[in-house]
Amino acid sequence: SLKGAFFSTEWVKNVDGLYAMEPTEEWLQDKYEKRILLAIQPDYITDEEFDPWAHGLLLHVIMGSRVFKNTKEQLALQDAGLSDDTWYYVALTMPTMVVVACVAMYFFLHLNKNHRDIRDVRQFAVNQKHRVLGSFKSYNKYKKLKNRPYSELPTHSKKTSKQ
Amino acid sequence: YRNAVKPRPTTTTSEEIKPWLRTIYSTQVEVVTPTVIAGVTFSAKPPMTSDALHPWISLDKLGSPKTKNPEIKKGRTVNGQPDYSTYFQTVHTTMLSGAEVGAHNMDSNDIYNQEIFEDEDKTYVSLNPIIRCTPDRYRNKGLAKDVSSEPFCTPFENVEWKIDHTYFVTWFTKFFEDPATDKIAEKVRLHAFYVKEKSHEKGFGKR
Repeated sequence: SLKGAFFSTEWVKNVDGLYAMEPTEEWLQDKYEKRILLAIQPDYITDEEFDPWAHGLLLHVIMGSRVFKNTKEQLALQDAGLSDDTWYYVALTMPTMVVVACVAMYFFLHLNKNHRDIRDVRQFAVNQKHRVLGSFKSYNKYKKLKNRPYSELPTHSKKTSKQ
Repeated sequence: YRNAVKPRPTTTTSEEIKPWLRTIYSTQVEVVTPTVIAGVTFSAKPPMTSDALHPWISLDKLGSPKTKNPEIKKGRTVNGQPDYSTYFQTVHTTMLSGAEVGAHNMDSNDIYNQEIFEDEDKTYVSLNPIIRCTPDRYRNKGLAKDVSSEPFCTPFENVEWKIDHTYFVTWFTKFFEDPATDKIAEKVRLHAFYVKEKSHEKGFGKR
C-alpha cells in the first residue's frame, strides 16, 4: 500500500506523460543495490484502492557501475590531455640500464684485452668435441671442425693370417 | 604506448535561456520560461523555420535522453521525427444512414459509422522535445515476455539506475482513463517502493 512507498512525487500533469527522476544515495539505505518498484497513481484512484503491483515496473538502483573504471577526475584529466607520465620513466629506464651495462662491459673488456687468457676454456670445448670417434668428415655436424691434432687411429677389426 | 589524449572540446554556450513570449488561443499572451533537465531544454522557443530534419530527443532503455539527427538517405528520412499516428487524437464517431451518406452502393437503411479524428491541443505538448510514450513502444516483460510493460515506455523492466543520474519515466497518458467517467486523468503521482528479492532471484545479475 502507499504507506510502503519510500518516495512519492507531487501531483504532476498526466498530459506530459513524462517525469524526470534522479535516484539519490538515501534510496540505497547504505546498501550497494536496491530493488524497487515504480508505480503511477492516477487522480481517480484513492490511496486505499491503489495497487502498485497492478501496473508497476521493477528496477534496480545501484550505487555505481559494477566494473571499476577511471573515476571522473581521471577521465577529466585524460580529457584535458594530462595523463601522468610515470610509465614513460619506467619504460625508458629499463633499456637505458641495459645500454649502460653493455657500454661498461665493452670498456672493461677493451681495457683487459691483453690480460685475458681463456685457453683453458677453449681447450675444454675442443675436448668436448673430440669425444667423437671416427672421421669427422662423415659427420656433417662436425664437417667444418678441423680435428687435426688427432689422426684417426687405424682400426684392425679382422685378424689376418699372418698375425 | 598510448596516444596522447587530445582534450575534448567542452561545449559551452554563452547564450542564456531567456523567457519568451507567445500568444495562445489567439488572444491569450503568455510568458514561457524554458527549463533544462539532464541537458534537455524544455519549453524552448521553437525555431523560426520548421524543418523536418530538426534534431529530436529519444530515450534509451534506462530513460536517459539521446539526441537523434534525422538524415535523408536514398531519398528516405532515417531517424525521422516520431510519429504518434492517432494515439493522442480524440475520435468522434457519428452514425450516418445510407440516405445521409448518399453513396451509390449503400441502401438507405444501411448504417455507416463515420470516425472523425480531432487533434489534441498542442499548446503545451509541443513544448516537450522528448519522444512521447505510445502503446506501440510498449515492451513485453516477464519470464515468458508475455506481460506488456503498459503504461510505461521507459525505463525498461529490470534496468539498473545509477544514483545521481537523471532518468525520464515516460508513460502513455491515455492509459489512465477513469472507468466511471471515461475521462483521462488530469493528474498522476509516481511512487517508488522497496521490493524484497527472493533468494533465487538474487544473483541473476551479472557479477
